Amino acid sequence: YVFTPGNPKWKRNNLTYRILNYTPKMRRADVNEAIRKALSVWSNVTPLTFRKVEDKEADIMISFAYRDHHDNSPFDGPNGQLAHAFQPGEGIGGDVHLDEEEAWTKDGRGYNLFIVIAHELGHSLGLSHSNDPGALMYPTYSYTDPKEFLLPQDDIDGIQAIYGQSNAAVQPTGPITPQTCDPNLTFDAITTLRGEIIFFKGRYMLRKHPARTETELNFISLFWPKLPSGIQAAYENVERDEVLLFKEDKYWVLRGYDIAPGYPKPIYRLGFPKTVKRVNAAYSDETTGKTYFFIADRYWRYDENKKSMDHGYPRKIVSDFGKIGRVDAVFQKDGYVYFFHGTTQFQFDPRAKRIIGQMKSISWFNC
Amino acid sequence: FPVAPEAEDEGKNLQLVENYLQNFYNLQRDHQPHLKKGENPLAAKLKEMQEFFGLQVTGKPDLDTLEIMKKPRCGIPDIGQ
Repeated sequence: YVFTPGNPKWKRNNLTYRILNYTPKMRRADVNEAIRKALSVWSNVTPLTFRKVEDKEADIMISFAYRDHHDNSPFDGPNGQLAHAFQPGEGIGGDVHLDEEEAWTKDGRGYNLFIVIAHELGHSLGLSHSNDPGALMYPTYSYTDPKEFLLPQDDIDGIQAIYGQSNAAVQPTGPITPQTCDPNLTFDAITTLRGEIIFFKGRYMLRKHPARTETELNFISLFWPKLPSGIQAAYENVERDEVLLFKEDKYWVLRGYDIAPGYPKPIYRLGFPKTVKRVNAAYSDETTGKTYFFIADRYWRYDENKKSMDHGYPRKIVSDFGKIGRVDAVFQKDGYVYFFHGTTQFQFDPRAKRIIGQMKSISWFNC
Repeated sequence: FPVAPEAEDEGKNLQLVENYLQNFYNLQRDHQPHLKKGENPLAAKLKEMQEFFGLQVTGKPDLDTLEIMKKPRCGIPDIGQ
């Protein structure tokens, strides 16, 4: 996180805000709610409070503006610069301006008003842009479902360094952006996807292309806004050019790079008994057409050609794969299967039916 | 003759880079890339931007850099006031 140069801050904790005008692209109630929720992002983690005023000067004046709006920072029409705000201070200090020519929405279409205002309010309170790609104060727009939004730890640390902690008995914490070379990095799910390897972690995906040394970190929502965060299992059916993604008792199908219509569907369609509530990990053996689902200490085997579970399952993982413990994530590459348990990775040879190697979970990231 | 698309892109990209660095990295609008001794200010600012976004610091407007510059974003500069 970065403070605004000169460390400006409000001298009071009880601040006021006023909404000067509304965009015609959203219902008034939705604009009010987006702003109220954006303010609570910051008041939830500090002693700050925000009171709405209707007609007098407020500390934070929020307005939608068009091109040159006489503050020396003209807007540039659709896309590009979405909004800006001023550091704490009298007059224009703390004010938030939103580019009226943007497609403001309350969901994943266009630009989500809540996300943008929450970011701008960070400036209104004295924060500058953070270079943590997962931070709310990161300069570029990225959509997160407001219902799932949690203020990242980087932003919590920054705002609390200015205003102190919240008065709540339990201090709120936020998600931390995964660092590819963090030895403690574990994964929720891993799959191959058209020659690349996709590692899922919280709301992020780490994307490793065999021909590139660096690993790309993105929000899952950047590519697939309809997918939830916290994907628990994933596997690629190379023959069908599909990737199946699992969370709780539902699964989605990626065809190519797009989510197939009609999903999510219940996992029971695949033949799981109702006692199974979620899938921990999965991989599909391209040569045999068999897919392996790992759940707690057991695994099921699914026949992709017959489209049904094989008989005689579930079986104990340890009896057929050795001492690999619970499986967090698994994928197959070049004939070998890579099981991830916490920060440990096991290389398994399905022909020899034994573990032939043990590595760190981050071994794929050229650390 | 019509400008070859690639040359046209290059011009457009250079304009994008200059605007971006002026808006968000304090590149002086009157910089004279060819008159001053030492590193080209634009390249220096480009490196600053690449470092901020965790890109490979090349000082050149490569594809990854242009991709970031085209992303919708906040109008506040990344460095300075």
